[in-house]
Amino acid sequence: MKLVVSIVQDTDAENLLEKLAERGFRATKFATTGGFLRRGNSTIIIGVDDEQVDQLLDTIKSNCEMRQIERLARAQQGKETIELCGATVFVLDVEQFHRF
Amino acid sequence: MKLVVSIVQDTDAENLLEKLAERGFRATKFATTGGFLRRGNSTIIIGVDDEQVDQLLDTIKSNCEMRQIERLARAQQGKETIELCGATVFVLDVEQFHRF
Amino acid sequence: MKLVVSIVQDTDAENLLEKLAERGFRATKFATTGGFLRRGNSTIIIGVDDEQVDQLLDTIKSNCEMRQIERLARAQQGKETIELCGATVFVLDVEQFHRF
Ligand SMILES: Nc1ncnc2c1ncn2[C@@H]1O[C@@H]2COP(=O)(O)O[C@H]3[C@@H](O)[C@H](n4cnc5c(N)ncnc54)O[C@@H]3COP(=O)(O)O[C@H]2[C@H]1O
Ligand SMILES: Nc1ncnc2c1ncn2[C@@H]1O[C@@H]2COP(=O)(O)O[C@H]3[C@@H](O)[C@H](n4cnc5c(N)ncnc54)O[C@@H]3COP(=O)(O)O[C@H]2[C@H]1O
Ligand SMILES: Nc1ncnc2c1ncn2[C@@H]1O[C@@H]2COP(=O)(O)O[C@H]3[C@@H](O)[C@H](n4cnc5c(N)ncnc54)O[C@@H]3COP(=O)(O)O[C@H]2[C@H]1O
Repeated sequence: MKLVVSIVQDTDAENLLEKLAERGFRATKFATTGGFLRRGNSTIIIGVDDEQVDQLLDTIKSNCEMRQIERLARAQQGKETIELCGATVFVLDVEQFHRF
Repeated sequence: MKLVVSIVQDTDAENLLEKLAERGFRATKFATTGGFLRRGNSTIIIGVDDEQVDQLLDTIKSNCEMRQIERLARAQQGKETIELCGATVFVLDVEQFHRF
Repeated sequence: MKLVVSIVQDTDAENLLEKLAERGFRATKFATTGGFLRRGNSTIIIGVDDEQVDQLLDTIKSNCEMRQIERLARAQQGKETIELCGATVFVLDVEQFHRF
């Protein structure tokens, strides 16, 4: 069993949850905040059998988009462009899994 | 050291936190959302010594109840019954633990 | 790659996020609740290369303060002092890391 922790943009979260449910994945969503931009984003955790990890990663990849945003540059005048990747994903090993 | 991640129904969360504290467990609660029903639930994380994991799992098991809820079925007319287990629990290994 | 999960007091969270960003660490913040005092606190997760873990722990340690708070004692009359450590930190191993 693995626990997949995926940080995605709010814009993609609802659609991603729907696609995950359609494919039989179970997921839990946390409303989170990016440490750098301090904008809201979503962290979704999915516990999944080892042999389903690749299919899960494909689902995340194909439902989360890279975007660019503009913000006022801190140092110099004018704007800077910040690139937001579609999803930042950590796969953790699960030692025990229980449903009570 | 293990980090126990436990997703429980909101109805059981307060009582569970109380029982955990009484038994000397330290815990942190996240307000989360179920990916399928989009209802609020609670995710509680507990860092615990290896030899206390079984006692902790017993505490979670005996304080979280399985429930059934009815909702309007998407496809056909009428209602469908969804079974919510008392707790979905992941035990993760902790490589380092620090209190600063 | 490691995932560092750090529970800190709200008072230190903003400053810690700033210091982490300055040093090039990427972080995500969760608004959480302590299981015992039921007060709001912050859980910050940081994915980091193995060789940067020590530098990251130093940054957390030097930006989070231990504090004491008073509250009404449950059992006997009067007040009790509770010690809040600056940060409770779990380092987890990451099996796979992806940016999509
Ligand atoms: N210290 C720093 N110096 C310079 N630029 C920085 C930076 N930290 C972040 N950025 C840039 O700002 C974007 C938004 O970061 P934020 O922290 O708000 O929002 C982040 C954060 O919530 C999360 N995240 C990304 N990598 C993470 C990691 N290693 N650990 C924990 N959370 C991470 O995913 C969100 C999107 O990250 P993404 O990498 O796509 O996009 C990042 C990156 O392009
Ligand atoms: N492997 C896992 N990884 C991450 N989080 C997990 C998880 N297994 C369970 N959870 C979390 O626990 C809640 C209760 O799950 P349970 O399996 O008891 O009860 C579930 C299950 O009976 C059913 N269900 C969930 N996903 C389904 C799916 N893709 N297809 C069919 N039924 C689903 O709906 C109930 C409520 O699901 P909901 O997502 O709203 O809420 C879930 C979700 O937040
Ligand atoms: N092993 C662990 N797993 C998960 N989360 C953990 C953890 N250790 C600490 N935390 C988190 O860090 C916060 C501060 O803990 P600290 O140990 O500094 O400070 C604690 C400690 O001095 C005391 N305390 C906590 N649980 C206790 C218990 N069961 N019995 C007696 N004292 C307790 O009350 C203070 C506030 O606790 P609170 O729960 O409100 O808030 C906790 C909790 O959110």
